[in-house]
Amino acid sequence: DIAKAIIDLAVYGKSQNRSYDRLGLLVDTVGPRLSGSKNLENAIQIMYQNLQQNGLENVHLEPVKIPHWERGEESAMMLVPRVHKMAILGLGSSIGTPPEGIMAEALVVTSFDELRRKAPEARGKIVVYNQPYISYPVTVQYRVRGAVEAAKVGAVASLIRSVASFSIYSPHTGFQEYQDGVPKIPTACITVEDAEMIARMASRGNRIVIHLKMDAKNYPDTSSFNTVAEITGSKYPEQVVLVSGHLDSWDVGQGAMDDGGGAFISWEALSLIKDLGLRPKRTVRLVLWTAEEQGGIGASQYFQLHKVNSSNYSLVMESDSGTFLPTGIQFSGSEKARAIMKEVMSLLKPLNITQVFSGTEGTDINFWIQAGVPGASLCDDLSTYFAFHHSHGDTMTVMDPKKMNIAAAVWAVVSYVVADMEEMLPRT
Amino acid sequence: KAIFKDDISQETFQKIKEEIASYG
Repeated sequence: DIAKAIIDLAVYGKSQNRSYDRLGLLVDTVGPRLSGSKNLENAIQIMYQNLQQNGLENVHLEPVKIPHWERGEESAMMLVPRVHKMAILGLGSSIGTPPEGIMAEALVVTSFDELRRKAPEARGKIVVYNQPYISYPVTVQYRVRGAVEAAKVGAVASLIRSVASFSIYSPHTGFQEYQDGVPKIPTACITVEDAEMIARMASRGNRIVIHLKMDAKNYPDTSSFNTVAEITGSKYPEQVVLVSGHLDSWDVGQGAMDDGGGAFISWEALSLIKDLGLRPKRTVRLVLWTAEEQGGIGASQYFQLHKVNSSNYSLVMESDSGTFLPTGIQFSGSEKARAIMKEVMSLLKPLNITQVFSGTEGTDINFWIQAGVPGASLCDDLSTYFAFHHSHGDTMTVMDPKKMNIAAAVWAVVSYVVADMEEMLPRT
Repeated sequence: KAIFKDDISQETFQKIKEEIASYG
């Protein structure tokens, strides 16, 4: 009755709400945890102590070099056709403006195609993207590539409609990438409301002038750590089931949802296994990644360091899409491994969470999946996730302890059973 | 011991199913 014991302890027993309470303590104490910030390093040190005090094994920090970007003060003011202070959030890795800012006319587009059609009008202007929200993977391209595409046609800055499924005038930040050979221009996200208003104004033939000021600065890479803890396997200790979430966040809100919840249900999985006195045949390894938001920097360096042992990894798991009510897991691997995972998920019938979907989500575990290691991510109710993602609204207020209990139970049952089965998951 | 198998037979899969069911 091991699966039932895990579920009972996590959802109904003395461990219920523990991951929520632990997360609240960390994020209320430390705040958001941007790559390169003192907050992130404080969080890593606190987690190192927490994992040791929890009695987990082989608790250690693995050094990583990570980007250091700071946003500084920033503002955007529409001056024409009327004065209007706009809420903005500069995008990670963006350069700043000159100290006096950039004042320029706006060119509004709804797509990259429209930008290319209007290329002759773009020189010297601030490109405002008012792209519709289709889905995160589709629409995020405007945040990531918006500055580069605008700079290619001679724009002096870009302002991008936040990649958000719902808005109450909330700007959403995130990472953006420059391209070699293309001038770097300042870039920030504006609210859905302002993007739509500016687009309406432009469609009426209004001339729009915006004054943008950003103090953003990029600094040399800095030292950080992936945080690791284990329950060592009893029979095949060199073989691993990796359970993970990322400890860093953006510098707004508390990073409670992205990805505090994922990191803390991963820790909770090991705590639950330990509380029940269980020791699986192979090692369950917790990794709390650093600098995921900058493109899986900590995970990339972990993979480079450990890929020589990839044949010893039975399953890599990551929760980085919220810890709301789970519906199942997403799985990447062979059909035979998928059939086994369906059997594993059938153990979660008491919670009615048994589905195995395709297409694992997880920047940090993709390196392993590409190398042929089976991967799994938590699949949950995403209906509100992208309303809060990368915004000031990502706080403990959006978290639900009961849903975290259930997510932790799913995570613990899957990781324990796969780690304890006699054979590793088949790969081809 | 092979650390992971590239393939499993129907008979082996039945044993794995039974093994997993024992956790339920």
